[in-house]
Amino acid sequence: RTRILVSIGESFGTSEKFQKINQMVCTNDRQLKRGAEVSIAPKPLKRL
Amino acid sequence: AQECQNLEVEKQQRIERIKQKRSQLQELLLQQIAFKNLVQRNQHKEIWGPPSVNSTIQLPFLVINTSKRTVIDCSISSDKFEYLFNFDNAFEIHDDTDLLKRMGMSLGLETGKCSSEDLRTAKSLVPKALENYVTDMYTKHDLFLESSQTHSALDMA
Amino acid sequence: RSQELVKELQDLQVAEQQLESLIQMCTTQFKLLTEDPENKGSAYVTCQDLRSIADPSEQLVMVIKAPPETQMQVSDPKEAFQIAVKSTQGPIDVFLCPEE
Repeated sequence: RTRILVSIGESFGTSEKFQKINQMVCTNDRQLKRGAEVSIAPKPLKRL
Repeated sequence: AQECQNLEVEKQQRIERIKQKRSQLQELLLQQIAFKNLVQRNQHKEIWGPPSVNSTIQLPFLVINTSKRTVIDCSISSDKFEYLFNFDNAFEIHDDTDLLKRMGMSLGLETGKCSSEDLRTAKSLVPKALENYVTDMYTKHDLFLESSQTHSALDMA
Repeated sequence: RSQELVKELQDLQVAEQQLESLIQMCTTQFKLLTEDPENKGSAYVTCQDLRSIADPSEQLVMVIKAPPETQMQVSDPKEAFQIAVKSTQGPIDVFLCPEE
């Protein structure tokens, strides 16, 4: 399986990687859940 | 003519690299401003006493959010060195920097919603040599608004 | 034109080197900032902060605290929504942000 690898546990510096992952996951969610199952995408976090 | 063409290509590549380095530097400044703001806020609150136990999450950390209706199958190794999560719905991953920005700790610099008062605060949180990069972030959003203006490559650099 | 370009390239090279040293300075400074014991104690967010961003009535918020160099693997979402987290320097803490 192809996997996206991220090193975590360091302070800061990984935001960009996660934005890409989130985009991929959410786009694929719609594809995976085509038809019967309802896709429940995570609600985007707020910005105060 | 050939030599000029090669130099033109090299110039564009260099300009591209400078743009990337500028945004990397601005990201570092945002992190520094957000971190200092968070520490100041917490130290200010701590005057009235420490936060209640188990209510704080020390940096650095990650957050994974998903719908409450998502079923998460989680396997954990006995020494807690390995976790495997299987979701039946989409999820999002955010790191602490992103959350601090969402909490407003970076004073809205990255979204162009920074007041002139906050700009002063932000500049006071970074070394003097870097203040103009903070001002750039503040004005950058104005620059995008005035997209008609053409800046020479060097100005942008 | 060629002489003009050579001059511009030299100026751009200086600008790029300046940026590199500023990035280096900022990175070092930030590391010192986050490792300063005085700051370390106050470098936290509260569950209340998380709840103000993620609506706890609809969202499940999982917090992962991992030692440095922990590897996170996210499977290709086309096949599964799977996240594997593997540490080599210590246990990983995972907890759910309480709803209230």
